[in-house]
Amino acid sequence: LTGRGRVDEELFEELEEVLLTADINVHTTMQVLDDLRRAVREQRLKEPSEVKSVLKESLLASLQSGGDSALKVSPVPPTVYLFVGVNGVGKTTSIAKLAYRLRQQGKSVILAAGDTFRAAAIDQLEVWAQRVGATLIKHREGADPSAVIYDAIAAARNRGVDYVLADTAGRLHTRSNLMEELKKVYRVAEKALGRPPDEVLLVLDATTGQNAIRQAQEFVQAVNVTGIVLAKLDGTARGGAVITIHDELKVPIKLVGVGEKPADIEDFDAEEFITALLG
Amino acid sequence: SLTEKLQKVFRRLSNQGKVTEQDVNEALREVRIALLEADVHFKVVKDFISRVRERAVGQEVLESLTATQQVIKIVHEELINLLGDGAEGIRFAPKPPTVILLCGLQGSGKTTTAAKLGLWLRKQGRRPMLVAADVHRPAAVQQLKVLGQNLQIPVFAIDGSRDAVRIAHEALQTAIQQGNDVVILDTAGRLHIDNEMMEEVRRVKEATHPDEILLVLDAMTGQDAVRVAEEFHRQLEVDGFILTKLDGDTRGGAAISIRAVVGKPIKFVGIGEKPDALDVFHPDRMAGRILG
Ligand SMILES: Nc1nc2c(ncn2[C@@H]2O[C@H](COP(=O)(O)OP(=O)(O)OP(=O)(O)O)[C@@H](O)[C@H]2O)c(=O)[nH]1
Ligand SMILES: Nc1nc2c(ncn2[C@@H]2O[C@H](COP(=O)(O)OP(=O)(O)OP(=O)(O)O)[C@@H](O)[C@H]2O)c(=O)[nH]1
Ligand SMILES: [Mg+2]
Ligand SMILES: [Mg+2]
Repeated sequence: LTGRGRVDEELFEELEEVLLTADINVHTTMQVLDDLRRAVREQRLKEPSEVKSVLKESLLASLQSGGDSALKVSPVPPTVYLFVGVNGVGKTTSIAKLAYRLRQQGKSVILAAGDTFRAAAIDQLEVWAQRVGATLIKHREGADPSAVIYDAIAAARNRGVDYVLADTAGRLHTRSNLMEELKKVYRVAEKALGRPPDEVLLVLDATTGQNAIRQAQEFVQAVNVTGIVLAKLDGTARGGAVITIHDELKVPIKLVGVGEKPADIEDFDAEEFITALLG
Repeated sequence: SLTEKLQKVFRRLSNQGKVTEQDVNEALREVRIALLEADVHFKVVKDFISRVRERAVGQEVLESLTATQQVIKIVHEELINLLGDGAEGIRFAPKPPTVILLCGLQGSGKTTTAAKLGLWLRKQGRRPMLVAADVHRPAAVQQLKVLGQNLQIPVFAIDGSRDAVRIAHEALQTAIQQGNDVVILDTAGRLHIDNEMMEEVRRVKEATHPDEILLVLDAMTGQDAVRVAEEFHRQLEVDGFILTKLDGDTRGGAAISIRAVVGKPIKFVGIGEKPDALDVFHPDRMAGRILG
């Protein structure tokens, strides 16, 4: 970013392009640049590198405030994580990756095949369960997803399993009947546990533009999302929509997906994320 | 909505009837914001706004009473111009079978779209074959088999094979023998920057000489759409696009961007998860949606 020699309006146009092409919301971008212009005046900044550094700090500050980016662990097992999100974003694969990590840590893991709708969704999770050494709890295709999650939690209790990772079918946030189904899954999990799921993880696709904000708004309202998994960050998209999501909805980004193999998941690192975003 | 925002801009005019260049600039600022919020690519927006400005300022007198409608009309027309006309369907081969190759990023909807296309073509009296050439994703072959079974459309697969090129090639031979006149190749999701995977799909192309190479793109894709479309086009020479998940509330500005930059038509849109949820592309509906 910017081999420019001076702090002028052209520098700000360049910065605007960097922010907007990273999928940062246009209103958030305007706010950030207004704040930056004020900082330039107040601090009398003369070097583009200084301006960029202040920009980085302000984006970092907004991302680092608020919720805990570590995954919650229940003092009494099982720890239960529910994965939700729209179609094709990476829920099933993210579950597989997290299961792999937990297995590497010596934890026992149950995967709940809560997508009872899509063709071969259960088969897909079954392959992953075998690969990572997790137990699969499944019902027939077309069964009630709430029943699968209920059974998975019961099985975890009975067998003293450490974690339940629950998959759900992809659903557009605009489908009210599907969002109602998800609310029921959440309620059933809560009832089975005697407390809310330890995490409700909304999986977002890093290539998604402004619609990610809409998705987050609807899912947060429906099922108390506690964290975001930003998948497919190994592509060229920079995932800037999460900045607005974090600002407005206060949901922390917990995990980042960086590929299709079991090890391709990382804890969210705000510094790394902002550095990559600014290029 | 954009119309309401423009009305606000022009409402502040005095009753002199004439609109100044500053008013036009302010209106264009609102249009720019609307397009960026709709995920239209930054550079495409820039070019678009300067074209609209030329037309708006070039008009003899922008009457203040109708300024909002006039600007909206110009923007709408320019969007439709950009989106092209929706008439393009599948271009069939003079001698069967017609080969359609579906490619794109992970999770964009290729496998589901393959089944939808199969149903679409069968309803037109064709005899399609679906080909399970995704050898990477767990249960991808099974997914296509289930979809095909539900529709009673034959699915070609070689269980256990890790050779997408071999599968595609043998599928084509089988289709010729069995009299299938359309072959739809489902491929694995891949990154445009993954050299090995782009090499794989290039080799599938070389082995089957597709009549249609269609990039399947998620309608909620943001600024990255241009880079993805350009790179797939550079390496494969795409014939067109299929935009999926348009049944959501994404504005779909990626449609404008990819069409503007690659110049190939959007042929179909996915509007749901069921096999019949495929529609031809309607540029006027898309323009209205992008403007919000
Ligand atoms: N490159 C890359 N691909 C990913 C990542 N996460 C998931 N994928 C791929 O994205 C595609 C979709 O992933 P799934 O896990 O099936 O997505 P999903 O949300 O469960 O999809 P539905 O259940 O159909 O809604 C697969 O091809 C995955 O391999 C990631 O971090 N990077
Ligand atoms: N709502 C909606 N969902 C869709 C549409 N097209 C596909 N889907 C869903 O999107 C998800 C991903 O679809 P797939 O067909 O598995 O995507 P893919 O491109 O083959 O994925 P990979 O093979 O992993 O790259 C599934 O849940 C589909 O049901 C659509 O037009 N609308
Ligand atoms: Mg899934
Ligand atoms: Mg697929």
